[in-house]
Amino acid sequence: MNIFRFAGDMTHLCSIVVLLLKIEATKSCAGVSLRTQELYAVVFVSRYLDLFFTFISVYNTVMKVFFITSSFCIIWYMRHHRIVSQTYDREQDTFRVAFLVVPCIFLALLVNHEFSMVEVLWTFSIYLESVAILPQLILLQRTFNVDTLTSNYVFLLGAYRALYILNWLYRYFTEPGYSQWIVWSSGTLQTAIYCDFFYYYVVSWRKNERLSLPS
Amino acid sequence: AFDPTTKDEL
Repeated sequence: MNIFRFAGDMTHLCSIVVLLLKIEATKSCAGVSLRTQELYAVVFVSRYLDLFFTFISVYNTVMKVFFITSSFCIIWYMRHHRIVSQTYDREQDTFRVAFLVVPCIFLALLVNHEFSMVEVLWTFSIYLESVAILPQLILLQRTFNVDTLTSNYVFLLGAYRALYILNWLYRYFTEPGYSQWIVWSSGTLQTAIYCDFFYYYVVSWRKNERLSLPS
Repeated sequence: AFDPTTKDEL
């Protein structure tokens, strides 16, 4: 465990908590893509199956439980909360997630470290996480709605990606024989898509800023 | 050496 990874995990967890708190505080999820949140929940469940039979550390176990519970909390709020569920842009959030899930399953079956159930599911979760933000990106490009996606949520997402890349560089230079091509390649793709998301976030923020400026 | 199938990262 190095400081980059620890900080990366903390900012990743904080980004989910910040989004959850924002939804709870404003009782609204306007602009948030439920499909992306559901894809994240699938990523965490398919990645953390080893929660039940391999113990790596207390930190590892606690963080996995946190990620799974917090992502399901967001989904619960967006689907079932009396007030929040009415603010969900159902008509706009129409990305066909099958176009993401099916190719990730095939790719995980073809390219993996080991052809076992847990390993293929873990690899699937790595591939899926790299494209999971696409429904959110499409929704943002359609609505430019950044009411709930606060800037600290976006900043924390960016910090999570940047710190994880630093973590991989650090491990590459300090651990002999460390190489994770699957994680590195999908993590790079994920970071590229996040940069596109950040770009559209700034565009949306400026657009709203112009609209709200006193004429 | 590093074993890619050890899942120590989240």
